Amino acid sequence: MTMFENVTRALARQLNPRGDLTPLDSLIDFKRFHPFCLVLRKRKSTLFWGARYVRTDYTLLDVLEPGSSPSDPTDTGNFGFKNMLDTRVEGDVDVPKTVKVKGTAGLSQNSTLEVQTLSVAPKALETVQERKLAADHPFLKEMQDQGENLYVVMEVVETVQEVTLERAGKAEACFSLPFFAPLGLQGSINHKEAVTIPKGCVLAFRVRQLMVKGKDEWDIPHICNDNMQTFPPGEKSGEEKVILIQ
Amino acid sequence: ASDVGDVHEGFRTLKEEVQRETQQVEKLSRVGQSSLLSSLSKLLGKKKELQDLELALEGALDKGHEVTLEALPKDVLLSKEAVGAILYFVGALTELSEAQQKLLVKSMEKKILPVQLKLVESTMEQNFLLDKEGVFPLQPELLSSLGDEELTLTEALVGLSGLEVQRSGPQYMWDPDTLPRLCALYAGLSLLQQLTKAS
Repeated sequence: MTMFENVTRALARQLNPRGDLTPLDSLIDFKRFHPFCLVLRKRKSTLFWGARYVRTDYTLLDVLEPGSSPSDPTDTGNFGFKNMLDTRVEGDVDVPKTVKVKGTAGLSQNSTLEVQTLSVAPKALETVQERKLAADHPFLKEMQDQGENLYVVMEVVETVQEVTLERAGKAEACFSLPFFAPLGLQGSINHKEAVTIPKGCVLAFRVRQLMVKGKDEWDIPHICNDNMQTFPPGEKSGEEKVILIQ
Repeated sequence: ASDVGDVHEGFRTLKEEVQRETQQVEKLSRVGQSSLLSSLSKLLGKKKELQDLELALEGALDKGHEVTLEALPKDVLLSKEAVGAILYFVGALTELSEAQQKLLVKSMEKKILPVQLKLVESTMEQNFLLDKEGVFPLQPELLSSLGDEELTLTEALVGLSGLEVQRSGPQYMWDPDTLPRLCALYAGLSLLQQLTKAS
């Protein structure tokens, strides 16, 4: 587990225990998880270790016919941080927009992680919904052919300031044993790590499923389940086989 | 009493979910289960390849394509339910780090999966919904059958999921942040234990 994953998971749990806030796995992908980004969901859903979302190179706005774009697509809302965070939080908890978290897994003693939430404003969504879907968009066609479901990032938790995270100590002591050398484990965990997370980096996000109706109508319903398909059922492509090879 | 009830209720839900999926795997023939174990063993420790398998299975399930397990004397055609169950467990295994996946393979070789499963199960039964960190005593008999090397291996496996076990005492440190990783480890151990038992 990378340090980045440790931090995002701990943060998601603090802000939204057992909720639908998904921690980001990979620092390198954070720009593809901003509000309105389209992502794919992988993995059969389970409450216990969550779904895995995969980035795409498109946003919802990219696959709509030209039209008006909301000037400020997001708002910060009034998020009740104070009640959701435990005693490890200190700082500006009374300011609904930002919060500082200290002592979260992966943070060094002197690091403070300052985050804010951004969510797609209902009015911004209404404006965007006036635009039709670009039904011939190659990306949409590809997704439809593949039978993929698309999800729209609707809310994110992002860093307000750049922060450097450091990890050292426990893992080294526990696992840097000669016994693990043949398994190639020593190198992967026997060192100090540090990673710098830039300002505006998405750490966790919420999605809602995109639903396409007919040729170019679309919606983002509040409730979805595993049986809902983004694209209306059509003809399946040719027979294919997947073989689990020994 | 109510708290204890809640804890059991939370873990019971996971246990039932894992059992439901395991039952689908159990329906495979012995040859099928053995073949699945062999396939997975070769992929454990290669996270990217395991994720690719996950994507391929998911695609096949979505589109209703056939999934076949290569086996001798005859390939095994998997039912939709079996593919769903395998997908569930592959999802759990890809949640684990490559190091943990390699430790699982090593644990299979050493035949200590049942002990590790019992350790994780017992810890989660007691703490599943506990929101605070803490140090708790560990039933000594849980680890008593393990030799020194096996104990180290087990400590590393669960430790990489965030469950710190200390021999002295013995005791363990519970950190609620680690719950999703432990759930995934529990599911992974359950599958591999079933497959090794059947093989």
